[in-house]
Amino acid sequence: ADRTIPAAKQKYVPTSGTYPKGFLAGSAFAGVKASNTKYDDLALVVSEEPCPATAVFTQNIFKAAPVQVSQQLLRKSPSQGFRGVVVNSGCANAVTGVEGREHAEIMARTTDGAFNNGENQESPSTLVMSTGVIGQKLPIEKITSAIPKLKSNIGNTHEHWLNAANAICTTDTFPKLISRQFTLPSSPGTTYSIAGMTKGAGMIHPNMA
Amino acid sequence: TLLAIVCTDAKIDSESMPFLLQKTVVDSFNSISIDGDTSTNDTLAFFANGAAAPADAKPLSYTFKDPNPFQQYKSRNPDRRFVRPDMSPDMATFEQVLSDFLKDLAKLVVRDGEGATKFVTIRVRSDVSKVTAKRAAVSIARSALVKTALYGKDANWGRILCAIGYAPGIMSSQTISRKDLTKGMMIRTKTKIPYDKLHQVEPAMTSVSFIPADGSEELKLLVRGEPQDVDEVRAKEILEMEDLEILVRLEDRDEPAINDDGKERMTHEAVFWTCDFSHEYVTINGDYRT
Repeated sequence: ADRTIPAAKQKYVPTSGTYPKGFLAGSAFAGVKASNTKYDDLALVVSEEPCPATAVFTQNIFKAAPVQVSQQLLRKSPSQGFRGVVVNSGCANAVTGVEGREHAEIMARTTDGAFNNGENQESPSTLVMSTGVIGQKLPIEKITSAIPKLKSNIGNTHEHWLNAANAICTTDTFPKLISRQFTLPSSPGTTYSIAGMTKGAGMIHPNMA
Repeated sequence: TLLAIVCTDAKIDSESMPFLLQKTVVDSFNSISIDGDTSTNDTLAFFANGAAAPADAKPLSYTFKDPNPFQQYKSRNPDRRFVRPDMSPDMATFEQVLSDFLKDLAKLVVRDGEGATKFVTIRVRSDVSKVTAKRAAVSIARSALVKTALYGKDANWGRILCAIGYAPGIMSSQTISRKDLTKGMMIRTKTKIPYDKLHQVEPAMTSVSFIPADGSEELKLLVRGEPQDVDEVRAKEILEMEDLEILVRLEDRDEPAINDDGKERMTHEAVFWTCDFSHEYVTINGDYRT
């Protein structure tokens, strides 16, 4: 499908940004969905050093495999020592049984391995997200093959973040990315940054906890 | 599916992060709806690496008085009252920064609703509770008939009222009497709401207005249960705009809705964002798997 941003939506796409120190973002093409032959569909946001993390998840009782795996990772190592999150679009990996869970775990471990020089950790430090059609299995080989490319594509420029925001899109008509700076009362001379990306245009009524 | 990834280089205590995120997601990502369908995959992940913090900076944190601050969401004990944690001015500032940030991200999702032509803010004010206001707001946002009327630029406030009236958990004094309560009707609500809060919405004290996006005067459609003579030309002008606010007041007392100082009397407010329902939504979703 054509991914040209409609004129009316251009104003929502930032042309520059200020991104938090120590975080890298990027994207790569895996070809998760057969009909997608050119747009990046794998994204990564990673901290250069392990850091605290948390997440909230859908309360739909049919939790997708990446949701189950990410929840489990956060329960095992509550909040500490996370590197980032790997995301694929084109397939939700939801209602995919035992194999679906294994695929989600493989995504996490493969991403970890790419950043830990191939060393296996007891528990992965990368969260996993997927989005797309429910009930279809992940083409996991395509994803694991693309992860090394993902590692070489990450950076801290606006373009890197925008590429990641584009890669997680499904029926979105524009990438959703915001960044801003702020200070805290106790240290007005220190400038902090916050950045975020999101996706979604249909099947949207979040009730996350 | 909604996915979101948020990162900051502020330093935050790892044990405070889950509470912080849960608190700020309620009025942001959990206050949007495009089509009423909750996905199997929704996830919002939040990372804080402290990379910009001075070396001697203390992490932002809450001081929890309650040993299990999440217990309130599971407890069926009506006597349990959630004890708010203490927080420093820095944490209060960051909480507001994160809350505003998440709201802005969430609104972008609504702006891109499949086939949407309208960005709708539903603001419900209640004399009773925020829960009441939110139940009403969610029901309006999920109503296919409200959303199709908005697409058709039809000032159909009747559908808005209807949606409030069937909202799960909404009751009026006409629904339940004290006599019914003595028979154990309170059990149906699952949480033991005090009797004086059971009558959450009074139809005769409900008002609906459209607030134009251009800041011009509020268009009152229903005032305390009484339909107004609506200027249809003005209504059409308002509905031509992409942005629209629907303001609902759920009063339970016969006092002016606006105080002498010009401020709204009702302090319980829920804000929800949604979009309209168009033919294109059906086209997109009738053929999604290929």
